Amino acid sequence: SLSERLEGAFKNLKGEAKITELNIAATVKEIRRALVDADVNYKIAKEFTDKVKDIALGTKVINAVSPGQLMTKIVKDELANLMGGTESSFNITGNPAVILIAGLQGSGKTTFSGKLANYLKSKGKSPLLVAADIYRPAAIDQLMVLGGQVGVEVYSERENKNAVEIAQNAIKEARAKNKNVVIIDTAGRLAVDEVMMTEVANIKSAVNPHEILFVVDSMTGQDAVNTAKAFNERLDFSGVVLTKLDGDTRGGAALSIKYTVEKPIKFVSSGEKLDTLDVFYPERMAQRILG
Amino acid sequence: IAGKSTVDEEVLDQLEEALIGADVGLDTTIEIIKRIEDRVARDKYVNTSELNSILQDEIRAMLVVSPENSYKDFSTPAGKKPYVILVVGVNGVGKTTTIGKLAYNFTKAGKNVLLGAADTFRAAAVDQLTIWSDRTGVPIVKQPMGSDPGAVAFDTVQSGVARGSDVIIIDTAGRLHNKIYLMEELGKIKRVVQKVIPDAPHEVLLVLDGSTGQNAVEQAKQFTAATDVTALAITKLDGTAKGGVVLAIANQFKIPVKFIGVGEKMEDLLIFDKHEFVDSLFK
Ligand SMILES: Nc1nc2c(ncn2[C@@H]2O[C@H](COP(=O)(O)OP(=O)(O)OP(=O)(O)O)[C@@H](O)[C@H]2O)c(=O)[nH]1
Ligand SMILES: Nc1nc2c(ncn2[C@@H]2O[C@H](COP(=O)(O)OP(=O)(O)OP(=O)(O)O)[C@@H](O)[C@H]2O)c(=O)[nH]1
Ligand SMILES: [Mg+2]
Ligand SMILES: [Mg+2]
Repeated sequence: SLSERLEGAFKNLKGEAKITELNIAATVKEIRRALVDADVNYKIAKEFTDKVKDIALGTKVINAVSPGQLMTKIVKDELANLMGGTESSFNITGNPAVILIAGLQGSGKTTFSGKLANYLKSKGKSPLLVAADIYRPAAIDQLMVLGGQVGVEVYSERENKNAVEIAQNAIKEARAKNKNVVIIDTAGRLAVDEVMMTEVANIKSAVNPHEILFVVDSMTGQDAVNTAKAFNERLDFSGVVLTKLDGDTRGGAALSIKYTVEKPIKFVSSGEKLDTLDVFYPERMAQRILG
Repeated sequence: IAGKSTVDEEVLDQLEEALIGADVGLDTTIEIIKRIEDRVARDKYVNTSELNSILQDEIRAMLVVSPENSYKDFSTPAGKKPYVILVVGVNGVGKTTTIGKLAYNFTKAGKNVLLGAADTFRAAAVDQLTIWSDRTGVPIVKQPMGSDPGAVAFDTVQSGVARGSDVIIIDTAGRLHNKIYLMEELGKIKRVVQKVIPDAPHEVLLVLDGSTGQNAVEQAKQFTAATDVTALAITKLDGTAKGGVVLAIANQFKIPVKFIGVGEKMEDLLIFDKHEFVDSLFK
């Protein structure tokens, strides 16, 4: 484990000794290594470990706590702080409240939309799901099956090739049918696809969402920073959703993304069934990233 | 001119950053750097372009490509008819789309293709593959959602043998490799296929998302343990991700990359080329 490895790096430090530049060098290297292995962005891992070094320097090593354990605690606390920090709210007041779901191909948006609808329904809301992915084969069918499984209506227009219009029409439909939350599922898109990024930016300006959620696969590697930045620049999203956390990836992308865009991680998805929508626990994520 | 026999620290740092940034991973990056240092100590280099070609050489050497099992021209080995490809991988990586692309390419090369919709679990999975079958004009074997995937695979292979298909491609549900019962299901699908054709599947194609980080190594490990993966396909390389994790996989498991996905249309599949791949790592 990391704390055991850090212990090894600190083996000559005991009693009232202080953590100094000399005895910390090997430890900082270990921590940076652990973070990069966990898919934390290379540059961010360096900045993070520099910060941890500053916090640790001058700290006295109390007899009861080993330096390795102390170091691990500093790292974990700092990680949890970084990823949790701001109290995150979820704005679903509006007539209707509009939630826009966006992200790269295959990240889990459609499945998450179904889960979110299920969750909001259990909280007493009347959600409407919107099938605004007009490209992927059987995308509308997929959302309709999920809507059927959770008892939530799905708005779609099979013949309409204009996603912005579909979203606008869905809002009108929601008002007509007294639905108070509209969840708009969109097509997966690359951050470098100018046409598609413009489409989702147009959907945003057309429907003025109360929440824009960036759905990201927790096993994403170094590229997480690039895509999060690009989506944030175009959409200024209000929150991040981490998916497939039921896998065994360490999930360092979560740190990279939070560090880069400073937006809260509002939900995590840890399974394919529609009842597996969870709250994000920063301390648990920190533990997971450190391995 | 006396050549340099060691590489500058600064150059090594830049190299380390580029490789890790491409998801090559720490261990493999350290190994590549060591190989370069050994090579330079032995052969010396005069300028940056020489150093670059040493670098590219060493990285290419890690990639496994055996000429007999590459799909140049989408040909299949003689005497293996029908040639059965089982497509596996974690959720959302691009298996179904890759199958659509393969169907298109094999058909264009004059092969008779048959698809098997053995993802009977995920919402609209069969509908999705059916659209690809329509688009490529290729027949498909399917059963209602919830059916046993092994039964669909069995059905597909039997049907392919009966109709004289050249290539059979079987789609499976996405599954995380740490879910033991799902990995066992995959092993069972493979055994069922073997019942019809003893040396099938001829190819077990693990599809990886090009933006996946180090977890791809664990995916390769677990999927190989369950079904003996014989080839990799890396998708979504039309984005900014580099897919460098295949170097770590090639280094540890010697599994060749055969295809790369560069888009969502049926034409967006390329046969893996190690020169182009290594070039793109540094773009
Ligand atoms: N194990 C697991 N699988 C998930 C999770 N979330 C989604 N999936 C699966 O991931 C795959 C992709 O999910 P989708 O909801 O289709 O992803 P998407 O982002 O809508 O995909 P595109 O619309 O093509 O961009 C499916 O097989 C889902 O069942 C999760 O939290 N855990
Ligand atoms: N840009 C891009 N998108 C791709 C590529 N390959 C697949 N996709 C997209 O990725 C998403 C998921 O593709 P699928 O084929 O459904 O993936 P899958 O592995 O079958 O997913 P599950 O069956 O749910 O596990 C779709 O939106 C595809 O269009 C690629 O090479 N480039
Ligand atoms: Mg979708
Ligand atoms: Mg699929």
